[in-house]
Amino acid sequence: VVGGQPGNSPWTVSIRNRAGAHFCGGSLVREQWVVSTRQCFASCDADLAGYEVQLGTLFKDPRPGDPDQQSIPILRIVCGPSESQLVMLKLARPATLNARVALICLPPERYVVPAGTVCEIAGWGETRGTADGSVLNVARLPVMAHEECNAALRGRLREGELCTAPLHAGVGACEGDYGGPLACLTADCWVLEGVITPSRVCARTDQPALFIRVSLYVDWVHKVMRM
Amino acid sequence: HRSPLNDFQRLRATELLPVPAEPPVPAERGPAELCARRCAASLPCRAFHHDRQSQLCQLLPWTQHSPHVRLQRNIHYDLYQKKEFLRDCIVGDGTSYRGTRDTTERGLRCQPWRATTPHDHRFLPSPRNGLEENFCRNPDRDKRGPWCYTVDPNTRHQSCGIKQCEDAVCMTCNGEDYRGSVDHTESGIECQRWDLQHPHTHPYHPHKYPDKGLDDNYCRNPDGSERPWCYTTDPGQERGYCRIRLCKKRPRALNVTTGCFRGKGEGYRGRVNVTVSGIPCQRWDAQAPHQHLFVPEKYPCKDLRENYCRNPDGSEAPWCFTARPTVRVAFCFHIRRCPDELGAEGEPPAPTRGVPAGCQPGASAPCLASDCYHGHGERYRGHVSKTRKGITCQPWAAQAPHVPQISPATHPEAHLEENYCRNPDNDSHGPWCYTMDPRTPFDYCAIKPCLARPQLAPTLPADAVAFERCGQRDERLQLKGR
Repeated sequence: VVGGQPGNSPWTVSIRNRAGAHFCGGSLVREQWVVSTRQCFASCDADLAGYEVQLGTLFKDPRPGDPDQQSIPILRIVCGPSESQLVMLKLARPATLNARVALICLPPERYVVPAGTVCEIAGWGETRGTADGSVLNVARLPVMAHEECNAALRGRLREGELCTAPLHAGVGACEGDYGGPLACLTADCWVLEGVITPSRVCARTDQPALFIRVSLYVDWVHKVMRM
Repeated sequence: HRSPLNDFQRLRATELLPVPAEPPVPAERGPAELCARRCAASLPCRAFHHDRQSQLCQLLPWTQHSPHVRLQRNIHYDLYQKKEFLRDCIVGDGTSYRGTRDTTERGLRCQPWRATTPHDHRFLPSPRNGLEENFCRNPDRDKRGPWCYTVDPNTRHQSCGIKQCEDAVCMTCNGEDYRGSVDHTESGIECQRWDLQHPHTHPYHPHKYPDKGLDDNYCRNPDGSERPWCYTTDPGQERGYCRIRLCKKRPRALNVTTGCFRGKGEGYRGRVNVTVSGIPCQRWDAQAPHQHLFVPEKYPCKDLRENYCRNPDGSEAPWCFTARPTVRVAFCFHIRRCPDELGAEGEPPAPTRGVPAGCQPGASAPCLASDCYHGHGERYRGHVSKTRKGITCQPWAAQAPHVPQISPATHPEAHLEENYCRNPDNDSHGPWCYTMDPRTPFDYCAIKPCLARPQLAPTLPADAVAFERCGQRDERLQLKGR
């Protein structure tokens, strides 16, 4: 996260490859389910043996024996509706919820976040020198109205995307944050309104940042967990 | 420090059964290494089962190449078979070869060793010398390897031409796909089994890398090294390269892409050369600011040109070393993935085609179009019966491989015929089905909507929303974190 600061986002998980290296983020929506983005995974049938999620720690690479750290193998990947670019990861066992690990709420179906709502992104990705890259960083971004964003992007905005407004000081997601949450506070609960998607540039000051609009796919998320 | 298991080849979750069935072989308790030691010391023993749960082992006088046996899946058993009975290549002069090759290098059939016609000879079978049937053997340590007497009266004996293991299977590129049976380094040290952590501990657990072929103690290249290698049984030398012949044939062309990448992007040959945060990539032929082993000349198939994002080591996606000393590598996830190439059964989806009148939203007649759907596709009555990944749909009335929550009985109005894609629960993402893949309970079908439709709803008032058991955090930790 560029322009963020160390913070607490207990639903943000680190996805680790077989070498134990962080490569993408995700959000814990149920004890055994994480939502992330398709871009991070080789295929919808990928054999993820040896891949894990790490939760409960603010550190990107905690020292062995960190009492709060949970590492849980990934059992399976399920790809979302084709245009969604979402994936769900089933964990080999449920995460233990505590002060450091919590579930993020899913939005109501097709819910539209009001423009101006201030939301948070979180991740262990690149900070471009703006913060400590060894810990979880959090940054706040205001949601932009769909029409206004579409105009700024000259009509290229898709319905399944959600925008946050560009800030004068560069603030935004960067490499390593992909798949992580855009969490917005609604009715006193943090809700997964967006998923961070890869972009060509980090924290642009002249253009809105795009996220996958989760509310359009929340029925699919529930169906996958149910079935 | 060598393990007695090094003489054995393991098949996980497999049992070897005689046909017809015989009374079970008595079992003894012990870890697999102890079973291996017992089997190695026993002349008739050629293989053993090891039950991982109960730690019981059964020594067996046959292998999968013996007559009247069959392999059967058994999740409790691992089957270990002596390598010398399974290999179709030789080590050294091949005196230990116990395979089943029974023709010579010129195609002549071998004479059984117990026979003395057409050629009389002195190499008669005994329990110890391995002269079985008419299989090629090397009882006199012939330098040309295993041989046999032939059934041709004019040719007394001939070499069988069995290749050295180093030459039997060649490798392409850097040998990532090598699955041959060389199990020594080029300096002659025996390899450590990948499934053991001694004498060297290592991260390459075979179950973590199912696609890397980390079988037994064979040379492999799971990490994008220059060529296949192994950990050694010498505590003083952690790992060593293996000598394996390079194939003369050109390797098959990768699925090359330039504007996007597929899978892990090993075939990406585009020109993106900067990380998403704007750091230029380091040239592959440079060793500064980061020293590395991915020298272009040593990776001829990887196209390590200039400073372009590439994936020479099977990582998640194309990547590069960066020009910033503090950031060694960065994934190039900002290169987009190529769209999945999926189409409906028969014809490709064509949203712009003419639509039968019955398909119009609100029409009373059922929609019979099979090439696209209206609305959510709840009135779709076409015959597409495969998912977007091409998996065959499970019949709606079937109970396997998935026990359905929705069936013709629960949704009699939904026209759940055969295994055709339908949308009985008004899923907003279109027709779907249960699938015949046990790992995929349901998936959407390869049918597209006939028209794009607006999906966004007006903003709900915040007080109309309620959540349970989620979205709460200890705000004090936030401050503490800072």
